[in-house]
Amino acid sequence: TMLAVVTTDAVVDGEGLQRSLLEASRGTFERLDVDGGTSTNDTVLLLSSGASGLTPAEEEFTELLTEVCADLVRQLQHDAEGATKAIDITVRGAVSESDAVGIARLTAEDNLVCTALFGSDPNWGRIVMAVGRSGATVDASSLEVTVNGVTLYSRGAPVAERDTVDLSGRDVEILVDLHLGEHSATVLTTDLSHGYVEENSAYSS
Amino acid sequence: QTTGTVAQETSTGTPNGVTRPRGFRASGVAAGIKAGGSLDLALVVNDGPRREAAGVFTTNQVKAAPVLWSEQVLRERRLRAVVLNSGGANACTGPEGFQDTHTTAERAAELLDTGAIEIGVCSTGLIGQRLPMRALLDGLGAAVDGLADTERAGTDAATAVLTTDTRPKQACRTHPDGWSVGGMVKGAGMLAPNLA
Repeated sequence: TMLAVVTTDAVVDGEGLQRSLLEASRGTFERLDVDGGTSTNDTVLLLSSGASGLTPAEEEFTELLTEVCADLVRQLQHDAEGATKAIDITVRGAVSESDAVGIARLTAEDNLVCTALFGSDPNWGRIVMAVGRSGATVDASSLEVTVNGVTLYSRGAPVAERDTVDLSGRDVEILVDLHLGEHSATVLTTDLSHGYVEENSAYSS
Repeated sequence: QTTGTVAQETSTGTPNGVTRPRGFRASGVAAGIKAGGSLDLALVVNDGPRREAAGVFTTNQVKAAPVLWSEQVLRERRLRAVVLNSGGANACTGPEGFQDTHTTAERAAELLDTGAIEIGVCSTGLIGQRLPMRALLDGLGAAVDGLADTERAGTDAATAVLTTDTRPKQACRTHPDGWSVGGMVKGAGMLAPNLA
């Protein structure tokens, strides 16, 4: 479950707060997917005291709110149950934003992708499999997969050996380029470790 | 701009979470909801002068009682305070569970001299179990007594909502003009928010 409370002393009316929160959430909280579990209790509340006496432009307020939410989400990613890797999955070249988000989320939730990364294995085959089963518009002949800066698969065939990718660190960047359109999205996730399984077999919420 | 980080790593005395913006106090207490005596009840209070609020909630069709409550009260776009507990999600607990949330809001409103419809409620923990209401309601009194606008108070609140998290999570930014945004969050598993 994710619970968040955000406060501001800017003068913003309730409708403005709601618009800003929806916008900020869409690019932050909703782009975190550790295990596919959308909770019964997920809540983000935003409160304004107006104590500063200052009224920012809505765009300016949304921008700062988004920065705070992004910071909180990054902390969630790094403290997720059993996480040994912080993985950013970026999909670009999609025909729509919903396709980009859908592919990134499905890849983030894929157990085979996440267990491979726990083992520091840049298993591009599992990534391609996840992309292909997403239901989004995908063309295998134009698909490209890059892990930590090394392009492993391009336009239908492997182009580099897996052992050329360094996954010894905590941070992992996966880039899936569909080469089909102009839309992109990034979803944050983690690996699937022994620690996650132990945590969730001992703590039964 | 000033960047907030994890409170444990930067104990500067300057609030770096929900108590950073002016007009807010917070607290976190051990009410006895969780076994073991750890902090489990948080309170965030808006002292105004304004009380505007907004919220986004899970799109899961099975919604916990506190979600149903908070969605309702936020239709007015006003909140005086938010009560948050760990140690129990109060989800799938039937009408009695919803009444527990209502009672929590009523008690907080009484202590803060406001209406229950200005109290948001959030819960996290095990699904399907009633909350220990005597402990929670007693703890609310302690939480009100402990309210402060300090770094410690904000961190206590951020700590009291933790479940399997290993550390409190807070962030803040201050605009060059002088207004701020601060926040706290918890979440470690069952973590794929889809909000609306």
